[in-house]
Amino acid sequence: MNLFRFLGDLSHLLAIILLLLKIWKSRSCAGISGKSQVLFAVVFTARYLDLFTNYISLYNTCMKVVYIACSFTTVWLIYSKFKATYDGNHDTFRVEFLVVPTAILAFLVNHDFTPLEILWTFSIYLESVAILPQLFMVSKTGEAETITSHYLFALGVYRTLYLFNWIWRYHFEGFFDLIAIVAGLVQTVLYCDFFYLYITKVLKGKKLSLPA
Amino acid sequence: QDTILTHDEL
Repeated sequence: MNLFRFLGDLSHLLAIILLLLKIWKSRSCAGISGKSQVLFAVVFTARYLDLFTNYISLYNTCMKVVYIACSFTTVWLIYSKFKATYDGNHDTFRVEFLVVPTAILAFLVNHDFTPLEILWTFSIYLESVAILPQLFMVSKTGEAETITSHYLFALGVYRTLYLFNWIWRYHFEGFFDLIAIVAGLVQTVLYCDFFYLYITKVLKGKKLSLPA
Repeated sequence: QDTILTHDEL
């Protein structure tokens, strides 16, 4: 495992925990898209079914379990514990526009036509677009709380570091996984506009608000 | 390819 990959995993973990803590400490999930969080829970569930079939390393197993546990806890906080603070009126992205095309694509373009492999591929495609309901919500309300911005930034950094990890692996190991790379590129591009706003506004101590 | 199907990344 190279440094890019490890730092990528850490920033992913940081993003997930940051969001959990934000909701827990403020006792509120205002401004957070429950739909994006459900999609991430689906992504982790579909991808990490290999926990039952394939042991890779203790690190790998622990991270997978933590990701799944945290993402389900987040969904539970939003839809159950702090339901009253959930901003459902602004969380109006139609998720079927993401789930249906990515499911169809997973059937058509995959490494192997087996149930686990199709689910893995589906999770890769779905992850690349799962943040869209959240970004849509931010654009609809025109602003995001600073912690929410940090969350989105850490999540974007994670996929960007994975891109460097893939360049590294291709160069030194001759390994590449085209499905993961193309989906990872799409995912990173979706964050670009947000990166710009984050650097020009949030890092200068301002709240992220979009021009009217 | 077996290495791709192992999915050692998160």
